[in-house]
Amino acid sequence: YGVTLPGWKKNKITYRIVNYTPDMSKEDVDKAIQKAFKVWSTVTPLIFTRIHEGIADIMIAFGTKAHGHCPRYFDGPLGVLAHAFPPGNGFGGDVHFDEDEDWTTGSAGFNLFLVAAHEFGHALGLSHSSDQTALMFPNYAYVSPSAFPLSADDISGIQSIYGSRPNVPDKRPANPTLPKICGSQMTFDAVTTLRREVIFLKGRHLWRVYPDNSEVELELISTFWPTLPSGIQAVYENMKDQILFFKGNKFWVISGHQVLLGYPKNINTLGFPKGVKKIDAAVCNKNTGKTDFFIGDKYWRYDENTQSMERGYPRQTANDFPGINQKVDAVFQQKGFFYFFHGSKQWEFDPIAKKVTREIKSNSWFNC
Amino acid sequence: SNALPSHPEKDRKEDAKLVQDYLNKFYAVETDPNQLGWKINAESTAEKLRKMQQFFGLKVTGKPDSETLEMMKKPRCGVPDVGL
Repeated sequence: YGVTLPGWKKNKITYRIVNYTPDMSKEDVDKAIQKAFKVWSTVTPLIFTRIHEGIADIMIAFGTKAHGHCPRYFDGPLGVLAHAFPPGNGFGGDVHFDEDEDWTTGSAGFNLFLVAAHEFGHALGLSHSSDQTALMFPNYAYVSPSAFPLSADDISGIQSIYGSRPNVPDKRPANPTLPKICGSQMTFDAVTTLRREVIFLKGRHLWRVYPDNSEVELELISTFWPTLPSGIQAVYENMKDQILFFKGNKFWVISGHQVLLGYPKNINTLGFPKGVKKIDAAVCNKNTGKTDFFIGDKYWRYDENTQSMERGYPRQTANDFPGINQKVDAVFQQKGFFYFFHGSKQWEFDPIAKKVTREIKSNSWFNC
Repeated sequence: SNALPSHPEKDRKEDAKLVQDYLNKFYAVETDPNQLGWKINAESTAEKLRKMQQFFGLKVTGKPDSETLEMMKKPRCGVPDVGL
């Protein structure tokens, strides 16, 4: 990576979208810009605030050829797509997009979110990187918008100027590479609904999927819940708008964004015998108010109303969930179906018909 | 054959212009944009070309070979690859 110091001398940075491209709806431009800033705020203490008039730190505009008093010119379609200036006054921090390009939300033309995320890197003080996997590499390369676009090089660069997010450890992990969400072997540690979203967890990261519009956001688990460990093994949403996270023989209860006091507790407080050391997966059936905990080739059933384990368990999973014959890595319920995950596959299961209705790839929810 | 007649001389001139423009845009040290000054073109074309080839992980020849020309034609960011 390369930096143009000293960067902004503050963490609260304003931006203003001065004009729009006719290639996209205003809403799509607003979303692409907001999402591009979020890429950088996820890994730094920076906070970006939009203003609608006056002079912002980062003024964003579309123009062609010689545009305004900008000392750099655009060159028509292709070639130079956009440019930006390092932090400072006047032009400092400003970002210009070449209106002679075809700006899109997808893979056709040039994806505004990806180019904006690159240019905002400059507006924050990064220069180009010779790492071909880095977002700050000079040439345009399309990557699926659901993949987090920053490489370890980008993160090292921006954190060398601003440090990391306050509650995320400053030291980058040994292998800061991010899981390639659209990879063919993608697996998950745990999955749950959270109101209208579906949350996928793996290692230190979580993906928030909005099934209605297949929007995806990548976050660090510690961004939301700093006291939760990474490597969560099971998670489920109960009937009281709470989510329960499990790792080893401990569990945490989250209500809203707060970890309830007194947690973590030991899982035997739920009624598991001492011999149970960990839980593989869990799901609460919102239609019955019963939660199934999957451990190895068996499962236990817990009654959320009476807050007690039901008698006659554990039972063989394969007997009551025909077709679910392997250890369950993760499971969640969506629109009445259960989705069981094992390795890079998932099985859609109809709990009423008691049969598997589909076998799909684990990352089918990510619009790869 | 009705293939378009090739103009090697014209192609060569276009490539030479492409290389010159590219190096002037991205490998000439740029002054602070807030002080409308002239760009400093201290280094020779071959030196700038070597710098560009090194940056992109190409074979460093100082000559505009086909691999280098290919890289120069890719859509990219307009910020120079060398510091301000």
